[in-house]
Amino acid sequence: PPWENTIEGILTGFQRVAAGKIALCVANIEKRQKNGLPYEDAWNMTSVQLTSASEAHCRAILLQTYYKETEKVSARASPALRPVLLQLVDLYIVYWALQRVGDLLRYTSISERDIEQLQTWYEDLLQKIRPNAVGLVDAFDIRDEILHSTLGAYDGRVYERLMEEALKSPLNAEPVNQSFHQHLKPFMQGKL
Amino acid sequence: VNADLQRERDQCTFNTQELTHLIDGGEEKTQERKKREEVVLNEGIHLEEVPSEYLSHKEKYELAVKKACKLFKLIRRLQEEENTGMENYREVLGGYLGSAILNDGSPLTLHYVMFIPTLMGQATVEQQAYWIGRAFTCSIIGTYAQTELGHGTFIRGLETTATYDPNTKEFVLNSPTLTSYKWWPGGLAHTANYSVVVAQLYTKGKCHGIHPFIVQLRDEETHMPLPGVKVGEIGAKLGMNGTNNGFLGFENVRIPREHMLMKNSKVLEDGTYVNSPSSKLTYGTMMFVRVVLVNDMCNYMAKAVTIATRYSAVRRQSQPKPNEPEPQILDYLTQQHKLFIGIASVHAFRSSATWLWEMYNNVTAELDAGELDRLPELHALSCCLKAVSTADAAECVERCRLACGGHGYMLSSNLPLTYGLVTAACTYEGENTVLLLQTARFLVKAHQQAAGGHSLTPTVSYIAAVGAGRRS
Repeated sequence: PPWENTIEGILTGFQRVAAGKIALCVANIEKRQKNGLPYEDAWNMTSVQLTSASEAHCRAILLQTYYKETEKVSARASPALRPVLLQLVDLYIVYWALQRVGDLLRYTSISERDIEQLQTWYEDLLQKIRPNAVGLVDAFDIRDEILHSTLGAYDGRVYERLMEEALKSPLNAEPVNQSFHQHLKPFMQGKL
Repeated sequence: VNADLQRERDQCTFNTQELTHLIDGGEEKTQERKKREEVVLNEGIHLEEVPSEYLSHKEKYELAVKKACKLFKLIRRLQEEENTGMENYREVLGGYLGSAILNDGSPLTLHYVMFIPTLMGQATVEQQAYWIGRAFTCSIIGTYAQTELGHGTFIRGLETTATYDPNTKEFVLNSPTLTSYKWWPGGLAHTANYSVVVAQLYTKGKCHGIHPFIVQLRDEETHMPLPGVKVGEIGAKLGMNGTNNGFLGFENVRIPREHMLMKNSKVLEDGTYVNSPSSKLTYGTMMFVRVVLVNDMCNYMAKAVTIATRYSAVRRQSQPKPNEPEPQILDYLTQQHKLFIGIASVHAFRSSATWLWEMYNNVTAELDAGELDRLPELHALSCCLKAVSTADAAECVERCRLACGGHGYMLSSNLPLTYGLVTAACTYEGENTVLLLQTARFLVKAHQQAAGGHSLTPTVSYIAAVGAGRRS
């Protein structure tokens, strides 16, 4: 069927990829069996494609589930939050379409033009999400004690925290470490 | 607050609290979570005189045990005060709150995440009456020993044996080879005094496959290993060095017949074996753990992308436009490309974990009614979702770490440690490649069913639709 460069079109595309990969695996196993290979060896020889088919199956379900759940949830969200949720799910689906563009070319009728549009769509989505990036991670509401990170604390005092943590190193408890007297000094004086 | 970060918050176009409530599942759940965090963190268990990065391997374990005991003591007190069950504290025990307190793994996690759920899923009512109470009050500490030095995800290959002796009505446990030693279980090395052990059951000279047994490993008073039990620590790892992973070997260790967990299969006093309705029933615990795992991956990704995004709002770098100040690195499209998919992935996996959990509950409800035909579909789904979510999470955390440049390499950023926790999940609870191949078995069967014109279960019905489309 003709490729639809929409979210629904991409979701259907991922199902076509998964179904196509599975069908190809079955065909390859059968071909290898016809050439005299026992089933277990035919399975093993096809296993790289089989893991890829499983991942495609999972990806199709992940995208579908996320899209459906977000449709439900965003219907209940405020007018300010709704577009942000939809931008995220669009970003996720378009990102994975670009990540799996080889498979889409192989199992669907997506064209070069469609792919160029997807790339532009993706970059526009990044720009749209940019103003809300910090708000989106603040919404995970993870306390500093749980983040436990010099880089991610709520107040953003990154450099002060990096220095505070560095000073906790036991090595900083004394200005001259004992190894200077035992090793370094004799070494520097050529006595080692 | 850093001025750049404050400006980001001022320009946000939506109410972050509304999204928090949505993520938690409602305002009430948010309050519950915050209260739980408040209570647990106010205890100060997570505070360390010296950052644990600077401790030895042995000291890390000793600190982890100290913290874990304080944490469980607190949970027991809270349960009594609030009269709540365990689920309220799963977050604290194994989830991201727990990993904040025991940031390099806990030697008691498996007691709650595997030992108790297995007793509830595989023990008879009488056996539960005897064991569950002592397990819940932590008067015994358990773990779950299935994986062996030479055998992992392919559990039918396990070598540990449990041979029934009808004269004494006991099972005799043995580790016939070095590769049959149990290897990896958390808490096994020096913490647990009991363990669920998965072994090949032999009775009347016949092997009946793998079954779960409860085995005492150490004396309850002295904590010394019992005769015939060889147990110890497996050594330092890439991460989770507080988890006390151990090895376990048996030499003619005898346990009473009643120590075989017999909810599904049984061995009668004379040694007669009574089969279980479906071998898939033993997957119950494993599927529960996988659904929990997908949720944990969400939490770890949320932590990593929070750290990297806030840092990217603070960090300024280079001068693309002359006479203008260095821009925030969050303004570079390449930085947005690294991070924003991580934010979206958290929401995507959370949706899928919720959906899988609902499906798990529906299928297990059918299970109890004897309906088994959707079990293979659920099993296949839990396999591939666990594999894809852990692989994506490991990639996401590593991408966040790299997005922070050199400072992402500092342990004090908490990104390396988070990576250690997440990448471990790619191999435990089923190694990812093996799991994807297990899903593939189900998909190949589904394809053949579709080719034969049979109807398919909901999550694979697209195979028939696409197949029909291709034929037309």
